Amino acid sequence: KSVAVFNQETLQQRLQALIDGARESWTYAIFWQSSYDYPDGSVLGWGDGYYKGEEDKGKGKAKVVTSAAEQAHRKKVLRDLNSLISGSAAGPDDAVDEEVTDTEWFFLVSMTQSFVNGVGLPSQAFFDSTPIWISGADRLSASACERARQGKVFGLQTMVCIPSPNGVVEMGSTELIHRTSDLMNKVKILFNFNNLETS
Amino acid sequence: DEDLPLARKRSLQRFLERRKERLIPAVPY
Repeated sequence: KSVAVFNQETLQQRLQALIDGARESWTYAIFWQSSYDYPDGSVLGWGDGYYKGEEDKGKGKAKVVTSAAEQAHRKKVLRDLNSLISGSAAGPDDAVDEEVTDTEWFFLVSMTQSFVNGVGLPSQAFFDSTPIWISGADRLSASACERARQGKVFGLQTMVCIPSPNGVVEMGSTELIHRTSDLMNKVKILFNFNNLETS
Repeated sequence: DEDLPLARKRSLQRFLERRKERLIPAVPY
């Protein structure tokens, strides 16, 4: 418990800075936070996330290739979550009724997930203290980690997990992005909470 | 509502707000 005083607001700003300041086009960033309720922080759970979405390259909205039934399901879940958050009964809402893209859905579903004992992409990076960088749909499909395979199914081409002292920064993109040391360094600086927040 | 952990609730709130901004851009006067 002596490690970091966690500040949710600055966590959000850091994730945003990471994505908005990058030359590459990242779709989302998530901070998986190690839990102090378990020995050695063996569980990584949702800390915070920032969803930017896909680049609009003049082709209009992101292509949605899901079935009508799947879209109806996603919209219902979004409506329910919206009313849960706003505290009122579900009513008409133009934004909620827009199609829910694959990457939006992947991001939303991620909020329900956690990773234990080195199993799963973020957890593996955390326990090995080694970044994982997978670029290419084929490589995501061939990964031993279910999260990487799932990412490919929802349209990602690149997934990255970079460990920090208190968790793991995961980033994903629908574009093919090759490994850069620049991103690793940024994560190292932005997510080293031990140095920044103990005061 | 109380079953939703705070971190997830905040993230979800932000996600929904930003989605609304993305999909329904403010109309300038």
